[in-house]
Amino acid sequence: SGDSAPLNEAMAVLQHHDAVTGTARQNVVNDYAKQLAAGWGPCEVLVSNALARLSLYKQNFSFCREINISICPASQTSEHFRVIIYNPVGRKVDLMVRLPVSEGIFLVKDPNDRRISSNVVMVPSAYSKTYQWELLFPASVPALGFSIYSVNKMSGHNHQAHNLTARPKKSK
Amino acid sequence: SRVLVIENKYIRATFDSDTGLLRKIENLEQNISLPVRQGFFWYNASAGDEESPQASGAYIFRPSHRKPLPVSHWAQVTLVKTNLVQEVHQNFSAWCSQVIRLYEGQRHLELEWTVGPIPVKDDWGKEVISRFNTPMRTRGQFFTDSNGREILKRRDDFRPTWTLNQTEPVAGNYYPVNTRIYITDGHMQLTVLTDRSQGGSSLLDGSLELMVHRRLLVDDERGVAEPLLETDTGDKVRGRHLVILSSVSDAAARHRLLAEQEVLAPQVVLAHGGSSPYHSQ
Repeated sequence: SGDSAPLNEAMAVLQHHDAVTGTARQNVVNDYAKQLAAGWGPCEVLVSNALARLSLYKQNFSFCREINISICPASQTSEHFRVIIYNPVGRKVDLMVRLPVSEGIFLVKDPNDRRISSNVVMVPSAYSKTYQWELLFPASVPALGFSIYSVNKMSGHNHQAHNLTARPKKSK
Repeated sequence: SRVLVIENKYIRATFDSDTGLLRKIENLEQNISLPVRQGFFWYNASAGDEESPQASGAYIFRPSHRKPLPVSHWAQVTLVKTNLVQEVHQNFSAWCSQVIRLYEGQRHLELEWTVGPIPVKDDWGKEVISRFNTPMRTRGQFFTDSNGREILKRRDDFRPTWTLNQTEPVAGNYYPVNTRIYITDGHMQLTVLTDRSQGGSSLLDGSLELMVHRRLLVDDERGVAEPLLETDTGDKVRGRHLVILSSVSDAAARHRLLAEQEVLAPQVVLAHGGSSPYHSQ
C-alpha cells in the first residue's frame, strides 16, 4: 500500500530555513536528503495505485528519480514503453518530454495512436564522457489529468542525430 | 557559420561567434530586440578584512570585492538543430557549462546550467553567479517575488521603511528569488524564472544576476560551526533559468503562466507493456 504521510512529514521538516537555504551542518543536510528519499518511496506506490485506478490498468510503473542528470534506466534499457504524463495544473499544458534513451530511432504515438514527431538528440559533451542520447517529443496533457504516449524503438542507430549534431570544436 | 542563431517563430537568440556567448534576444512577435550578454562569474568570498572580521559562510554572503570575476571570457560551443529543438551547448570551464535551448513553439528561452564541483585548491571560496547584462535603463530598480506571490520593487541601497546605511554594496542589495526576478525600462521587460529559490540582484543598471552555487572555506561563526564546504570532490549542481523578453504590458501574463507550469510541473511516469485490467473492487 502507498502512503504520502512520510513525504508530507519530510516536507514539513524541510520548511525550516536551514533546509531551504543550506544553513545546516553537513550531517543535518544528509539527513534532510535521507528523509526526502525515504518519503518518496511509498509515495511512488501511492501514485502507481492512483494511476492504475484512473487508467483501469495495473502496470509496473517506473519513476525516473535522476532524470535531471539524464539517467532513467527504464527508458534507457527498454525498446517499448509507455509514458504517462500527469498535469497538476487546472488548464491544458503543452510540454516537450525529454527521456534518456539508448542510441536508435524511435516511433512515438500519442493517446489517439497517431504517430507524432520526435527527435533523438545528443546530450552535451560536458554531461558525459561517452555519447548519450535523449528522446524528445511534444506532449499535450489535459487540465488535472493525464495522457499516455507509447514509444517503440525501431532501429539501433540514429542516423539523423549523427548528421544533424555538430561536433564540439577542439579547445583553443 | 560566423553568425550563431537559434530561432523559432516567436524568439531569436543570437550568439557571438568569437566568444560563444549570448549576444541578443529578439521577440519576433512583438518586434522587440534587446542586446543581452550572459555569462558566469564568481565572487571571491571574504575571509574577513580590515573593516570587519566577518567571513562569507553558510549564513553570510560577503564577497571581498564588488566586481565578480568571469569564469571564462569565452565558451566552447556546439550547435544542435532539429525540427523540435535548437540548442547551443556552451562549455565555459571544467566545472561550468550551459545549454541554451529553444523548443518549437516556445515563447521563452531555456538556460540549463551545470556548475560544480567548484574548485577551491587556490584557497579562495567562490560564490558563482549567472549574470545578464543589457543596455536597458532600469534606474537602479529591479523586481523579485516573495514566495511566488507578491512581486516587490527593489531599489539600489534603499529600504522602504528605514534609512539604510549600506555597508555591503553587493550582499546588501541581494534579495530572495523564489520563482522570478525581472528588470524593465517601462517599455520592455526581461524576466528570469528560476526552478528553485536563489539569491538575486541587479547591481548595475540593466543588469540582472542570480547566485547558482557557492563553496566556502571559512565558517561565518553564526552557529553552524562548519564552512559551506562539501566533503570529497564537492557537489555538482544543475538547474534551469527560463528567460522571457516581452513588452511590459503582457509580461505578467507570460511569466505568471510559465511560473505556474514550472512550479506545478507535469509528472512523468513510465510503464512497460504487459498491463492487466484493474478495478478497485
